[in-house]
Amino acid sequence: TVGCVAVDTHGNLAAATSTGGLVNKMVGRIGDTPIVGAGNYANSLCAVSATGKGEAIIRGTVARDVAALMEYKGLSLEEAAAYVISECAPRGTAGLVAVSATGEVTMQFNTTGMFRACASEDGYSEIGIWPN
Amino acid sequence: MGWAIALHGGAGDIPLSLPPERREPREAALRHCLQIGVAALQTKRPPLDVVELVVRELENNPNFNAGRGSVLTTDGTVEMEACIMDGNTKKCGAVSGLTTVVNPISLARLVMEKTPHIYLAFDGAEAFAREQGVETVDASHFITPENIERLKQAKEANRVQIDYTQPITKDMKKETPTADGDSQIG
Repeated sequence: TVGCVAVDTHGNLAAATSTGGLVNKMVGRIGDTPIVGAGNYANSLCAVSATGKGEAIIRGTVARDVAALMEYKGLSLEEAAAYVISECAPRGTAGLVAVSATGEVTMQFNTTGMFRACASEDGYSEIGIWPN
Repeated sequence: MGWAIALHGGAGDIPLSLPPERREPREAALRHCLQIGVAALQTKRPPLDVVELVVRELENNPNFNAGRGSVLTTDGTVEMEACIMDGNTKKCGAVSGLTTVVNPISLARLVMEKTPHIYLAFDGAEAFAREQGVETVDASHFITPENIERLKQAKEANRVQIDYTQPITKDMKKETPTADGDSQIG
């Protein structure tokens, strides 16, 4: 799976995700990527793209839950993403990248690793695979 | 408040011993795609354009599981999926079951912008792709030798694999049975 999220200086957000699915998946299987709110979601608060085991991500409504925790519980992007990855998807099944309307960025996963990269206007940049 | 961008190329059981010849091309691709996205944001392109642009680049890279390099179904075919969403309007578009579309993410955007619907799949999505004139190729374009081998290994172990999960042999499976019978992770 691949994905990208972005926010501009006006707080406009967007998310995109694309995938081939799982190796040896059944013909006709639908994963989390095209299920809006599971593997991909954006609203006025944040944009999220997820990756991992689609069935677990659908059950956990991973992308939408990040937005919901921000909207209804007032969590920061970092807090919301951390909660979802640690509590809403079984260990070893999910990762996500997300940005908020205020320019926060987070990349979290409960798998061994996740190919990832980010940058922000303040000059921060990161490329990684495994936990720091 | 300023612009920000994040991207991923998949998660899974990526071994810490991943050899440089497999790690470095992916890191280079991440760096390249990040630079493309940053440049687009710096030139004030809308975030919707930016995420589509970056994901197209990732789809075109055979080192990642999307577009060219997509993993294979049990029949040895590709069935690609994509989704795009605009935060301000909550407009979104999704596709699945694609076999010939070079950049599924762009077709997802066309579903969002050119139809009254959110999600098109399989034959309908392929027909829409032709109607819209997006680039298509023979399905063999997406299949890499590495993914043929991965499918073979997964079939031998009778398992499904998420991105980068290392193959588990039949012998290993006997030693580490899974709770739900379909986990190939960790």
